[in-house]
Amino acid sequence: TTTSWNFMGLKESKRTKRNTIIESDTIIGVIDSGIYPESDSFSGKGFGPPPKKWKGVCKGGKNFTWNNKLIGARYYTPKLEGFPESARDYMGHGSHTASTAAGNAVKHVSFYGLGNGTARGGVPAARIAVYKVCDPGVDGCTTDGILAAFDDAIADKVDIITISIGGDNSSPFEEDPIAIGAFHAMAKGILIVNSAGNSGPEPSTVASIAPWMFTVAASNTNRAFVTKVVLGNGKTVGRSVNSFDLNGKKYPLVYGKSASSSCGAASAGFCSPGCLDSKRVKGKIVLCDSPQNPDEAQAMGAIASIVRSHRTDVASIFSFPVSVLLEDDYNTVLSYMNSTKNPKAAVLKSETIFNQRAPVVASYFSRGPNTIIPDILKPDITAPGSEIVAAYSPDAPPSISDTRRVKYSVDTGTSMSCPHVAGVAAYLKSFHPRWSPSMIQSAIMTTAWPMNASTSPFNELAEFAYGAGHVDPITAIHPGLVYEANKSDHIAFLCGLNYTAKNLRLISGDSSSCTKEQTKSLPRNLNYPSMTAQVSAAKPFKVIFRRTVTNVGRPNATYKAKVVGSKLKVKVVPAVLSLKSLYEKKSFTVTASGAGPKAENLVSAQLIWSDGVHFVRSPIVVYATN
Amino acid sequence: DKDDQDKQEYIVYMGALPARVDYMPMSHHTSILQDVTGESSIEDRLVRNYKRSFNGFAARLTKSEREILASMDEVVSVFPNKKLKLQ
Repeated sequence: TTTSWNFMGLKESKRTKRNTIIESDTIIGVIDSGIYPESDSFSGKGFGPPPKKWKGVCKGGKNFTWNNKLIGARYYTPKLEGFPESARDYMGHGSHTASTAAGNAVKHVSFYGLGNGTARGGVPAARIAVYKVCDPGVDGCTTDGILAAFDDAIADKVDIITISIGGDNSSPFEEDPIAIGAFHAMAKGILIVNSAGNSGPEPSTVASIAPWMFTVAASNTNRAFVTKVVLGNGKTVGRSVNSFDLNGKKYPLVYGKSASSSCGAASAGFCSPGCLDSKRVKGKIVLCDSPQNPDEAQAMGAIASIVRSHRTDVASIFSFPVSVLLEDDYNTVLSYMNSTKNPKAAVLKSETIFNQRAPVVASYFSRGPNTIIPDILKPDITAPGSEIVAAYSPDAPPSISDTRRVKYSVDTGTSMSCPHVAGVAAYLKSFHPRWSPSMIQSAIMTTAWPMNASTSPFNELAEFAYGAGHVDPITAIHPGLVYEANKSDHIAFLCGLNYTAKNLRLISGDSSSCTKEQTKSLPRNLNYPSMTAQVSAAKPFKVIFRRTVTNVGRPNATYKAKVVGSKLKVKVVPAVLSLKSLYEKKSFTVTASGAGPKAENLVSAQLIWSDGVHFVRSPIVVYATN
Repeated sequence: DKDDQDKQEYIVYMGALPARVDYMPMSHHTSILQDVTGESSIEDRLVRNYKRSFNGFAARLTKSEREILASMDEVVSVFPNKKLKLQ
């Protein structure tokens, strides 16, 4: 990506600490829509042979080449007539996510001059293995393919898997292919990073809910794309990624509503398919009440379009000049149209602006609370996901109906934030190669930049939106303390959820059985880096969280507990932890009490353990539902 | 033909791979499918095996076959082979 890594402080400079030898031995598995192997972002130039541990293959199928960067490729898409059997990326998405996590540094990259910079992944020296499960022919990603990809990726010995795929709803663990794959990956020491989903901003929409995977929300960076609309009487600013330059020329404006002879006012206003009259829109700028149909205006011969959207915190690509306006700005244009005889406007080429309000969470991604396990906070973490410039596949158009083909493009979603966290996890693993997935997840969560509910119109769900906060790759290297949870901890967690002894034995692959104590254990006592409890609305409550930290900072350290930002009464016992040696563990309890939040509300605080050098921050969230 | 129309693809999840060195996942999957379907050739039924990192298979099944499989001792869950989407 051309901006996001700099924004997070992981700069391309000699002062940025890198453990290049271990980074080069790190393999990122990307379960996605394949990859464009010819991209400079995946060139093998300068790479030695694959790491010795690598057990994978390159079975990329038709028209696919591998190299020492792109060391593995497999595909699981069904055989369909007209769709080549190949790990090649015919959607652009897989190339984008792979390059975000681990793409080479490629200079002078842009989308038609927009977002210009050096594109690079979080760990440019790492290797990539691609597992293709999504294809335009399938119109999605099949469950059987996703499970097959996990089955192979784990055995192939990848270190981290990034999977920007999900469903619309959460499912029980034993029916969720990503949770199943992630469980067996976690058991083998592989961290799974998964996108939270794009079903927000409504609550209870997050579908990635298992505690053994790392769930990622999305935010912006300090670079934004704007597309100005210049009216005959002044200016207004809109959003979109418009690479088309009409040289500032003004064209007549026409409203979709008055450009139809065949549809009712509402449908015509939306520029719905079949509504616009070519004679009335040709050579003009068409106003559409919806961002869904500018293609229709283009097809009817419009020169550009101005559309209304309730969501303008992200800029999208269109196949011709389009600017997206919020209701008020859109109404300004309509008023101008109605006030003059020959209304005209110009839609300018996009420009980039410095966005001081960053990071703020995006509107579109799925929010907590967790509908399957209410006492596990999801999403876990936030990372840049909006307007990310990264590698693309020229085998796919950058937008629907687009005839252009590009090697780098702009894309938005939790699909884009997910590989950022995978990149950070790989970066962290290059300094701590023996750390377990939970240690890496904990380090990233407890060192995250704090976010708060007042900084964004879409933040009102607070921790249910941003989790522990915004990923901070540099600080994550030195977390001081980590919360560890291994396979047996997760089995004990499943005991508390009343999984049968038979299923636990099958899932674990050993003779695991639940003790009486484990059967009574509460999910909130899983040794997770965040603490969450669902309570009854408006009733006094008292909940206890039990946690154990492992010292990964320095020997002979004394950590003191501090609780900040609290609307909760919180007691930590003991409030001081003395850790004599590295990897020593200490347990403590956190008791949160209070009058009880209103239904559908949360109250939260932050527990910070500090030795004066490290600040180990965990959100404490108590919420009530109806 | 009606039977064929009634069949859907399901994932049969069987948990971790047993540690026994003589365990052959593909033969086990085949034998389970043969038992449940009563068919000696399961080529048209078996969609995929999971055999390297965990245990299970994907197969075309009727609802009643699904129910029988779900109740078996060696099976954790049986669920539809649905589509997920890029995010």
